[in-house]
Amino acid sequence: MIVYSIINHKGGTGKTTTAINLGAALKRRAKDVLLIDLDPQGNLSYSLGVNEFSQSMADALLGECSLGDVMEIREGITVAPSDNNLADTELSLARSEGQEKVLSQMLTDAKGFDFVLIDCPPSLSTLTLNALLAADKVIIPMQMEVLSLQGLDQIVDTINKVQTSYDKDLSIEGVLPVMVDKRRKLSIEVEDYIKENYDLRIFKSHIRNNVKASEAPSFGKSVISYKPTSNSAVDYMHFADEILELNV
Amino acid sequence: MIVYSIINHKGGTGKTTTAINLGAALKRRAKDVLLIDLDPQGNLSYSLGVNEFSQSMADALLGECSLGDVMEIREGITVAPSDNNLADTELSLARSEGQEKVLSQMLTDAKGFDFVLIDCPPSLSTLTLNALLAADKVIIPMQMEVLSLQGLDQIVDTINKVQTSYDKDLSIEGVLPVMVDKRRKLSIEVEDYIKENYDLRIFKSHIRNNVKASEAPSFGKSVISYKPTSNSAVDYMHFADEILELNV
Ligand SMILES: Nc1ncnc2c1ncn2[C@@H]1O[C@H](COP(=O)(O)OP(=O)(O)OP(=O)(O)O)[C@@H](O)[C@H]1O
Ligand SMILES: Nc1ncnc2c1ncn2[C@@H]1O[C@H](COP(=O)(O)OP(=O)(O)OP(=O)(O)O)[C@@H](O)[C@H]1O
Ligand SMILES: [Mg+2]
Ligand SMILES: [Mg+2]
Repeated sequence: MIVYSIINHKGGTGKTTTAINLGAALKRRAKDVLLIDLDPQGNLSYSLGVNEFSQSMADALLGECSLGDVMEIREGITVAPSDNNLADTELSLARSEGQEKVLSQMLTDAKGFDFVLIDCPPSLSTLTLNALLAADKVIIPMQMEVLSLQGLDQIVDTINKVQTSYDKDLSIEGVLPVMVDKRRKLSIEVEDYIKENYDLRIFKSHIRNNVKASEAPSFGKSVISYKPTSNSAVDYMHFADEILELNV
Repeated sequence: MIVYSIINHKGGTGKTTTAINLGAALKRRAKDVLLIDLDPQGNLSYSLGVNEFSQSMADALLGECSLGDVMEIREGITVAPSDNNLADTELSLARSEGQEKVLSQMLTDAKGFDFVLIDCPPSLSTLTLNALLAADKVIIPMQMEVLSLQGLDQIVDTINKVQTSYDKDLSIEGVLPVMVDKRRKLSIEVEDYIKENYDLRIFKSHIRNNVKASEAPSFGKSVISYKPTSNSAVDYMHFADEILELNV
């Protein structure tokens, strides 16, 4: 079982879209996938049509139920949903010591999955810390924009801090360019800047800007199942194949 | 003096871009403007070229210096900067009671400004709570996308809660459509949905999707001063005029 956290505290950089569609694409490649929604916005849960639930990650993280109690299945993928209650849970986790390992302890119950993907909120707070301590590796979806670039240092610093202060084996699998528009000179300049200044893999796969990706959530589906031949669906299938090659 | 908080916990919805360029446009209309960066990402500070500072909002919020100590001037606009240290400040504010009024108390020192604009992080946490308690009104920049729509209920709920539990006079001035691409059917559908289902003003001004807006930060300038004739600069000037009409 490989656990990936999908993180970037810069907002709107395709974290949720990547968690859902990498998950759906890995499922198409006959892998068993668990998606964990760790964002109080609950975008991942909403986007896959998981709306009415009595228990969620907010309860499981406080030990009020198990991870298994909250799981639902959509498109053959197992989903552990969240809603705004997770914001209160985060506050109570932040107020007590040693609560950053709750998620990694919970995942010892998650048996039988090939991949676990954790969708993180746009912050480097207690929830994201839990995700980093639960993960083996990290995927950083990123728009090739100047403001997104500024946050890359902060992410790398945060991951280094987690490795040293918790003696945790955690690596950055790579940066995934998302919402890419090859016609924009800025996209190419930002990508070149990363290649020259960071010791990070930029995935061969790039996710093109494609309105179908932003329409899919209104149908409660991944874009892989909503429009399998669309640019973004095809790109996420390529990305899944790249991830599988890296985990042979 | 009118204090606006620019909020939306959905990430990447143009909060920082709106704070900077509404500020720069109001300055062009001969108004005195204070911009407060309340996001640990420090995107507002970076975008206006405020990079080397020994004290910032992280220090002022802990009472280690005054608001006046951290102010810098860029394009005639006063900026109170932030960097990643603000994340630690937020954690210590969250751990102690009654710390949500720190910013509103600080603003009693801010004299001589016509407008104060507060750029908020993409979360509904302690920092955003401070911004809501310091503000007279709120501007919600929003992409006309399905996932952004989902967060609107949570924002409205949060503002209602702040009004009742703190007996605070706070209103939503409106929703500002940003990164609008009129060719996309989805944009029109989402805007129509808001008009039919919410009792909220949608500003007459819309900010068009325009690469110049995303290039400006790499020059440390507002788009108003970087490319004054670009679509996004023109749209932000219209927006400033609309804000001035609402505050006659
Ligand atoms: N390849 C794409 N093409 C077009 N639109 C996209 C693409 N990927 C994501 N989007 C849209 O961009 C917006 C931001 O994406 P998403 O919500 O996945 O980002 P996020 O990083 O999870 O945001 P947050 O920081 O709020 O959690 C959404 O409206 C989404 O539908
Ligand atoms: N009108 C526009 N046209 C094109 N790009 C834009 C426009 N407005 C903002 N952008 C770009 O979109 C991205 C998101 O905008 P911005 O950073 O202002 O959003 P934000 O809500 O402040 O994000 P965060 O949630 O991380 O604080 C940035 O890369 C920005 O340069
Ligand atoms: Mg998300
Ligand atoms: Mg911002």
